[in-house]
Amino acid sequence: LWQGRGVASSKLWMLEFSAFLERQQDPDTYNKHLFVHIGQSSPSPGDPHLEAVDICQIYDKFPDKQGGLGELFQRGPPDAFFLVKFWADLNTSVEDEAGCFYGVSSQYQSAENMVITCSTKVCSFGKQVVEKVETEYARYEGGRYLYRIHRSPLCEYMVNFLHKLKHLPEPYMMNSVLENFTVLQVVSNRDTQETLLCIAYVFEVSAGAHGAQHHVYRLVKE
Amino acid sequence: AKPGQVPMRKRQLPASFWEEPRPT
Repeated sequence: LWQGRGVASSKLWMLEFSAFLERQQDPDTYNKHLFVHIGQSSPSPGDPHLEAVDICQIYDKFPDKQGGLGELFQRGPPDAFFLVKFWADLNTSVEDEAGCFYGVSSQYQSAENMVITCSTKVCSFGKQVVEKVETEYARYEGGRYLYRIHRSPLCEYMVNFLHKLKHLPEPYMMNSVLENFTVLQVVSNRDTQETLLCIAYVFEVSAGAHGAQHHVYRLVKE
Repeated sequence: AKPGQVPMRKRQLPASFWEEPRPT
């Protein structure tokens, strides 16, 4: 049921993804602000299928050299490729950043016991500026294998980027910067090198007061 | 073909790409 309705290939389901800022208010209280968030509830048969986006429309926003989006897509499998448009919530209202933690958490599910490698590339004008590679082992739980990347610290580049972005005076200026900022996440099977999920993230700032929002699309070649 | 430096607004993307979803 996940396939075609969420970020899920035939081998791996993304259950949760969030980038957040956490601040300790007092010894017992933590404030957590979500910049972006995907929390997928279990799909039902009536849920709509994802819309498709032609990968050619976004190629230039991501690295195109060896191991780039085009080469990955050619290798397939085609059901593993997604585009996520985030409306990020930058209303953190945190002035004093001392004691703040910037992190990313994500969780995946599979019917198979694998070792997964998660590569996250931050791109500016389509060129990679930083990459983080993480390896995760499965935990068997309730008849399925879960992979959890828990509170991975955001790199210095991203912390600085967010800091500058949220201090821009107007949303249109933030969106102008975000037009050339993208993230490419590739989750693969460490032992076979098979692509399990490839997610291209693009961003705008949220105009509402209801937190981060997102749309998910299938990437296809028309 | 690559769109090059064509602004995102001018690319062939679904209408929903520009509509911030309402919170559920």
